[in-house]
This record gives sequence, structure tokens and C-alpha cells, in this order.
Amino acid sequence: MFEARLQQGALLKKVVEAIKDLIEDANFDCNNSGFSLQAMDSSHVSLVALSLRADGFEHYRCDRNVSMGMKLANLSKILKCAGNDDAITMKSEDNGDTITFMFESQNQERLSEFDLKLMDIDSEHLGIPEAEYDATVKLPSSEFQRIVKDLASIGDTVEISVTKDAVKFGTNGDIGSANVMCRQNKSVDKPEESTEIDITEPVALTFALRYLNSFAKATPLSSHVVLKLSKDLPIVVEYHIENVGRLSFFLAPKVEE
Amino acid sequence: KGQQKSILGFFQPK
Repeated sequence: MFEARLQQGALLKKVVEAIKDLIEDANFDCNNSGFSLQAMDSSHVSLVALSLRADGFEHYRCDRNVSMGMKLANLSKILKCAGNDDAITMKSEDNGDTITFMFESQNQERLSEFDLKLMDIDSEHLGIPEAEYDATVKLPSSEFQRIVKDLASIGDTVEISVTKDAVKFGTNGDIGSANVMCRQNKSVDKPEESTEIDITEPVALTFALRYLNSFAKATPLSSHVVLKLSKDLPIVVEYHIENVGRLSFFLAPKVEE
Repeated sequence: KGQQKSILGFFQPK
């Protein structure tokens, strides 16, 4: 059987809210080291990879590796019934056709139980090569969310260019153009506002803003977002979930033919 | 503004 309890149930709520509009169905793979998911969006332009470590849960038991197919919209409906302060326990029998979600209020006065029907999803896993990236940028997640939102009102693609002391986001469209530059600032007194750039060589790539805005729905999960760029490779947009794991998005670039 | 590539062009199925 599989059973896992997350005291901070809000984490699971935020993860599902971040991915439910990008991917429709997904297999949640559970083994004794943790709980993960990998799925592409319907247009196969982006990939989502979630991994939550077993030791990030208050209680975690997984007798046999199990893969549970869920429709994200239905999972979202169930998790919306959990309070932000509830502890969430997931439970499923081996070869079961449902997964049970239990929501416990902090004062243990209210205990809810929801069963979600599982479904068969044949999804192939993609190999994501552990690459060295030309540039890695760590910036406040709210900053990134605001930039991609603002630029999407001007154009539909963004050129992201990174040099050793700044990252630039540029777009243009029918009404005009926009450029946002964030300088590196390792301000130690306000670490939550720091922007750090680690670069092996300057890189500039173009991406569709629609997807970056969808990824930014993960903003509530982490104070920072990490962007990893390499010439002619998908961008990685990564949200670290403190003590539990991470939610990564991969987006293929737009390339001048 | 460039041709949108597919993610499948970069990550191979296992």
C-alpha cells in the first residue's frame, strides 16, 4: 500500500494549482524514495517534472512501486476542498482503482475523506540529461512572474539574454516593444530579494511567453525561481520546495529557421 | 520570431 502524510497540505494544493492548466492527465509515480510526476503539455512544447522526497513527508510508506493515473482537473477539485492549514494524507491500496485523500484540520476537529478514481494513462518517460548550463539565474519568483506577465501584454515571445552581471527580458509586438533588465545583486541583508547570476558564457534564447506565464503559477511555492539556459536547449524554470523537493518546467526554444 | 521547437526534439523517451 501507499500512504503519505504532509503536515503542510497547502504545498500539495499549490503544486496542483501550478500544473493543472498545463497538463491534463498525469501518472504520479511512487516508490520508497518519494513521489514524482513527469508530463508534457498537450502540444509537446513543455515538460513538467515534480519530485517530492519521502523524507519531506511526516509519514511515508510505499510497499511497492506504484504509478497512479489522475486527471489534474479532478485532483484540483478535491484539493480545493482542503483547508490551507489542513494536513493531507494520501492513501491507496496496491492495485486499487482509487486514491483516498484525508484532510485534517489543525485542531483535529474536522476530518474529511475524498476518493478520487484513478485512470490508466500510458505516458512514456523522457530522459532529461543532467546538463551543465551556460547560465543559471536565481531571482525572486514574484519578480519573474511580474516580468513575464508585463511582457506578455506587449508581445508573445521573449528573448532572455544573460551576461555576467545582468539578465535581460525583451519583447516586441504590434504596439511597440519592452525590455526589462535585472542586475545581479547579492544583497545579503535582504536575501529574499537577491538576484544571482552564474555564467560560463553569455547566452540568449527566445521562448513563448504563454508557457512562461503558466510556469509562473508555481510562484507561491518558493521565494525564488532558478532559470537555467544553454544555447539551443530548453530553458529550465525551477521552483525549490523547501525541505520537500522541487517543481521544474522545461520549455523548448523558438529557433530562427 | 522563430519556429517553436518540440520538447521531444531534445529529450528522448526512455
